Amino acid sequence: MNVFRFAGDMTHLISILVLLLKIYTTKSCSGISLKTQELYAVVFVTRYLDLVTDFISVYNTVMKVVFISSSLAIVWCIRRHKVVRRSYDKELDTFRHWLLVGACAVLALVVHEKFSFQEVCWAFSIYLEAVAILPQLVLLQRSGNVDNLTGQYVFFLGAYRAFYILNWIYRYYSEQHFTRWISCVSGIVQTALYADFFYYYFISWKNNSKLQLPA
Amino acid sequence: EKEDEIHDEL
Repeated sequence: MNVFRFAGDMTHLISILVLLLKIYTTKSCSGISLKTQELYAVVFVTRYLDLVTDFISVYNTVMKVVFISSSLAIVWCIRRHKVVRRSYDKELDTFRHWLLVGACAVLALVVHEKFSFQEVCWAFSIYLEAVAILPQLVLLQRSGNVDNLTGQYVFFLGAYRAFYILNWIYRYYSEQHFTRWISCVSGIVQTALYADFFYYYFISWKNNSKLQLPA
Repeated sequence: EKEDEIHDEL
């Protein structure tokens, strides 16, 4: 564990807390893509299958349980909560996310480190995580205005990916640890998807104005 | 061998 990875894990955790805070305090999920949340739930469930086969550390186990349960809780809230679900922007959230699932499943079957159930699921979850933010970014772009908490949610998610890249660079030099290239390539693609969002986020922060994305 | 297969990152 190094400072970059810890910062990455913490910004990831903060992003989820910000999202839960928004849903809890405003009783609204407007601006939040259910499709992205469903993809994250699939990502965590397929990646953390090792919860039942390998023990790494208490920290690792707790974080995995938190990620799986919070992502399922968020999906439940948007779909089933009697107040929250009314604010869901269904007509803006039309990304065909199951196509991403299909494409990532095919890619994982073709490109993986080892042909075992767990390893193919792991590769699938890495590929899917890289593109899971797309429905959310499309929704934000369509709605134009982004409320503060939603903006911060996406910002922290992007920050998490950026810290993970720094973590891999650090591990390479300090531990001679080679991060798997599947993770590296997917991680770079994932972080790049946030570049545009980051640009507008910093402009709005610098001007102290509301975050607006160009149509 | 087993060490290499463990995914220690989240």
